[in-house]
Amino acid sequence: DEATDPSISEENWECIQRFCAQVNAAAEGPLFALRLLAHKIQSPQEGEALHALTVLETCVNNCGERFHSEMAKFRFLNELIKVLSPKYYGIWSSEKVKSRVTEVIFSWTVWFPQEVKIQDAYQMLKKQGIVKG
Amino acid sequence: TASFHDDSDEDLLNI
Repeated sequence: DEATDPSISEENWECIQRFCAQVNAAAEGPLFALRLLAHKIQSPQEGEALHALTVLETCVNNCGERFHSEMAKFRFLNELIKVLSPKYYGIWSSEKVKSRVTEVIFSWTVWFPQEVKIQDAYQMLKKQGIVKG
Repeated sequence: TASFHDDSDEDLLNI
């Protein structure tokens, strides 16, 4: 909650680092962290969703393979896809949040080419016309 | 202290 507090516009790096440390310390850390982050990224409050995306990207850089394999599952990718789809949370999420979610998924197709589910999810978004160009 | 964790994944959402 502190790391994604929408009333504070600056990133709270100390909190974000503590969050990453907790993710790394717990056996089920990546699973629980991604559930929490999905919920925050789906927030209709733009500031909260954008902070959560920053936390997610920091975890990707600092939490290693256990985190990568969990985020590359359809379980989490579907939660990101819901933010982009007008059938789910897309009507409440801002364009800024949606474009960052798209950027995140695209960057993972480049950084994790071996993760087939990420490629599948991105191809599906393109096929459905949600990601253009 | 062992906990059961279902590792099965969902399907890709159809949107």
